[in-house]
Parts: sequence; C-alpha cells; structure tokens
Amino acid sequence: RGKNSYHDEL
Amino acid sequence: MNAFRLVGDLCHLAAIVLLLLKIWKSRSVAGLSGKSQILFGLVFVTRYLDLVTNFVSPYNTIMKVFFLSSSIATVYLIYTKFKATYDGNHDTFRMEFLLIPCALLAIVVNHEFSPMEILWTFSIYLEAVAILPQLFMISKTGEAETITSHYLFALGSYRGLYIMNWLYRYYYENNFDVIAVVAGIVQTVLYCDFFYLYITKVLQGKKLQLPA
Repeated sequence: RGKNSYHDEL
Repeated sequence: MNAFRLVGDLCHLAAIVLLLLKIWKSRSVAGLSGKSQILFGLVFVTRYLDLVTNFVSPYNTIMKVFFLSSSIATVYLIYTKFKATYDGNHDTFRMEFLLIPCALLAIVVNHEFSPMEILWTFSIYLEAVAILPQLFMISKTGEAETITSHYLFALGSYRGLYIMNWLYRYYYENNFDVIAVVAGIVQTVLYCDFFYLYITKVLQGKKLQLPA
C-alpha cells in the first residue's frame, strides 16, 4: 500500500 | 481500534442498512439521489482496491466487502428494479462538478504519486462531497421521508465520529493523516445544516420539511 497512515481504516 | 471508530463504523453500517430498508419496505427509491449513490459506489471501488493487495483483519475485509456490495446493489436498485419510482427530475446535480475537481486535487495533493495512492486520495475527496446531490435534491423538493432522514443522520454521524477517532489516534498512537482529516472535517460540516433540521424536526416526531 501507499503512504497514507490510515490504511487500516474504512 | 478505539470506541469512536467502532461506533463510527457501526453508524456507517446502520446508514446503509437504513437505506436498503427504505427501498425494500416502501418498494420505492423516491427521494433518493441516484447520483449520490453512484458517487458513493465509486468511493468504495476506488478506496477498497487494497482488498486484493493488503490484508488488515477479518473485520476490515468483511466491512469492505459489505460496503462495496451494498453500494453497488443500491445503484442497481435505483436504476433498474425501482427505476419507475426514481425521481430523476429532481436529481439534477451535475456529477462532473464533483468528479473533475476531486480527480485533479487527488493528482496534485497526495501522499505518493502512485496509482493506488492517487485512487485512495480521490476516494477520500469524493466521499467528502458525494452527499451533495442528495442534499441538493432535498432542497429542491423541500422534504425528506423520515427513514431517509435517519439514513442521512447515521451517515453524517459516521464521519463526525471518525474525527474523534483521529484525535484519539493523534494523541495515543502518534498517527495523523492530514488528507483524511481535512476531507473528513469538510464532509462533516456539509451535514451541519441537516443535523440542525434533524434534531429540531425529525426527533420531535415531525417530517423533515424545509421552510417554504
């Protein structure tokens, strides 16, 4: 995945 | 996962269930903006591409699959099965006014210039404004069914609760994503007017009707 830090959110 | 996020997700889930219930029980999509639903469908498709590349948890996967499939089902119900009840004459917001700026902004303002990341960013920007065709439709017709109001309230609450979740993550996990937070605040602000009407009318047992 990319760099966003909320990748675990919906 | 903190409580704000869990309750936020449950509100999001409740919103979608309410929407499907409204359609199913009334056998009608009257008062619903097909355009908002197309935009939400696009939001889920572009955001959840990571379903096939990145496993987070069973909860995450199940919710993503449900959001994706229910939003596609809603679009299908509006434009095929219940097309006769769809009020297209009042659903006149131009989708390209939202799609083009969101796409351009996602290309310019993102965390990483890669296809997956740009699509994720696009989905965040688009989600923030995807409800506008629905709100525009209500402002044109001047009213909304009570169950549609409940749907909008749950949908607005979800992103509001996510803001609390982001504050929590900032303080306790040192985790912060400026793109999601700014877009989430914009998204929540767009519902403020509706929240006011919901609390002052729908919760008092009245139908949501705008002053003439």
